[in-house]
Amino acid sequence: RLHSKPKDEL
Amino acid sequence: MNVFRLAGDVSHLVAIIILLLKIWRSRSCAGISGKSQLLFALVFTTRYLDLFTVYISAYNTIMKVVFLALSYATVYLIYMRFRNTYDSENDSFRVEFLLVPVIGLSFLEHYAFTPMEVLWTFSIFLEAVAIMPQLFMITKTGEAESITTHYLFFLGLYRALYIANWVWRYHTEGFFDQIAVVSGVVQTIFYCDFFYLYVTKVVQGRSKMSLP
Repeated sequence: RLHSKPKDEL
Repeated sequence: MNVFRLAGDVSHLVAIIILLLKIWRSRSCAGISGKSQLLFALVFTTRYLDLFTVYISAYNTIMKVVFLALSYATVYLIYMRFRNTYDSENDSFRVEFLLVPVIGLSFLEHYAFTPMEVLWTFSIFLEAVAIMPQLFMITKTGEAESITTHYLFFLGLYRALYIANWVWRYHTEGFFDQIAVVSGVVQTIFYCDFFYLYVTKVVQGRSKMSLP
């Protein structure tokens, strides 16, 4: 499954 | 942070400011789709819920606040301040045709089934289609003021630059956010037709872009 990631993008 | 993402964020900010200034200075929102602006305000609201829970950088926090404030200010100008100039007859795109599939898809495809993740995914998918009412309105009226086309140009450029940012991040740090990338490519594709018209018509210095 796709893993989440720190959302550092706007 | 890389130059593509920074240029993308700046382009996005320029687009939002162009539109806001156009409405404020002309004291009119004729030719502007209020529905698209509502959808963009919803995109920022559902995406920046982590504004108060996660601190990434001053830049990140400041830009989120600015985007939220400017998008709500734009909606306020359209639906409140200059509502008598709002062209609701031509702004007739059925947004439920966008919201239902986007909500459904964000429940199907997400990174984690948590409120924050599903809302973030919703905002990513919604952003890809949020400009449709505006593009629909232009096809309906058959023309767009040149400032509106500049707004659309920078808005399309922002996501195109983000694609360059994702390519760069993939090769430099192995970063790959499938949901954002797929949705971003779809979003940029919607602008391709407009980009062609923009370059062939508006750049020639014609005051209005009239569609064929």
